[in-house]
Amino acid sequence: DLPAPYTDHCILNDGVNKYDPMNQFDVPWFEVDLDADPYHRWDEISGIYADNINGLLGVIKDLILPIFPDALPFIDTLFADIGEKLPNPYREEIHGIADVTGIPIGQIVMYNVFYEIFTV
Amino acid sequence: CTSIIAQDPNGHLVHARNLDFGLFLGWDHENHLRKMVININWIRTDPLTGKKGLLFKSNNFAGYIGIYNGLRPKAFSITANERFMAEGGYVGMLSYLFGEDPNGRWMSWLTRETLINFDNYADAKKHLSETPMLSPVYYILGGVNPGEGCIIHRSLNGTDLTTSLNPSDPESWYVLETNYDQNVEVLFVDDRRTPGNKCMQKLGQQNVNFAGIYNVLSSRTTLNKLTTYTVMMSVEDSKFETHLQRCDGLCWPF
Repeated sequence: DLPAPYTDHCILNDGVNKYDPMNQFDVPWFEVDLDADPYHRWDEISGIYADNINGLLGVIKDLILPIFPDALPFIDTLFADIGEKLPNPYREEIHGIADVTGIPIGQIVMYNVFYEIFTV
Repeated sequence: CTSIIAQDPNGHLVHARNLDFGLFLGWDHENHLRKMVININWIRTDPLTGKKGLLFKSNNFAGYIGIYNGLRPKAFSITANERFMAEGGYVGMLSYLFGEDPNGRWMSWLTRETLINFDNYADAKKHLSETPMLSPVYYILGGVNPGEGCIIHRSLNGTDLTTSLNPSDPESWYVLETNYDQNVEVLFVDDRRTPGNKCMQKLGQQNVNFAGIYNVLSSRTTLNKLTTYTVMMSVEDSKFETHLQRCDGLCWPF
C-alpha cells in the first residue's frame, strides 16, 4: 500500500455518489464533417482554440529551451519533415490547423504524434 | 490511465476510462488540458442511403486529430491506454522516417480509421489486433452484445496477448486495464489496478451502470493528480459522456 494519506480509497465505502450526469455538459460538442475538404475540417475548432493550443505548446517550449536553447528550429524542421511524409487526410488536416492557428506546422505535427514521442 | 469494460447481469455493457496525462511536462491541468477537452460528432454521408448522419463520437484535445476514445453507435467502443515497451514509439518513428515501415499506423489514427471503416466488434477487433503500427498500446475494445469486451496488448507488428470478458465465469464480468500487461505485476508506486479491482468488487456486477463505474473511477488512486477527464460510454444506446475530473487535496501524483 502507498503511505497515508495517499492510500487508495474507494468512495463506495462512504456511500458517496459523485456521478452527476449534468457535468457532462461542461465539455462542448462540435461536428467534424468527413465529407468536407480535410484542409478545412478543423477550421471551427482551430479558430476557437488557437490560443489554448499555443499555450499548451508554449509550456513544452519553456521546458525544453532553457536546456536546449537552439532546439526550436530543429523541432520545427524535423517534425515539419515528418508532416510531409504523413498520409492524407491527416497531412492536409494538420496543414489546415497550422494555418488557422498560425502555429508552425512542425509544432502541430509534434503535438499530434505526441503519443509516439511519449512512449520514449 | 485506467479503462474498464463491465457487464451487468442482463448483459448490458459499460465502457469507461480515466485519462491521466501530462506527467513531467509542466502543464497546468486546470488552465491547459481541461480547457481543451472537446467532444466530437463525426458525420459523413452514407454511401448507401445518401443521407448525412452521425458515424461515430469521440472526445479529443482541441487540435489533436487522432482518437484515444471513441464510440460507434450500435457497434463498438474503443479506449487506448499507453503501453511501455523496450521497442517503443521511437523505433516505429525511425522506421517510418527511413521508409522501412511505410504502412505502419500512428496509434491514435489507427483508432480513428477503425471507427470510420468498421461497423462491428469482430472486424474492429481483427483490425486493431493485426494492423502494423508505430508504437505499442493497449486497445480496450467493447461491443454491443454480451461478452464483447477485451484488452488487446499491441506491439508494433502483432498482438502479444488478448484478455476478454467471460460471462460464464463469475469472476470475469469486467476487465480493467491500467498501463501494465494483464499477466504482469504492476509497479507498486503506480498501482491503479489493485485499488480499481477492490472498488469494482465493492461495486458488484448488479450495480454496473454509469454512476457505479464513475464512482469507481473517482476513487483514489484510480483517480490521481494527472486525471484530466473520465469518459463513460454505452454502445447499446449510443451514450457518450465526458466528465472533467480533478483530484483535490492529497492525491498520489500519478
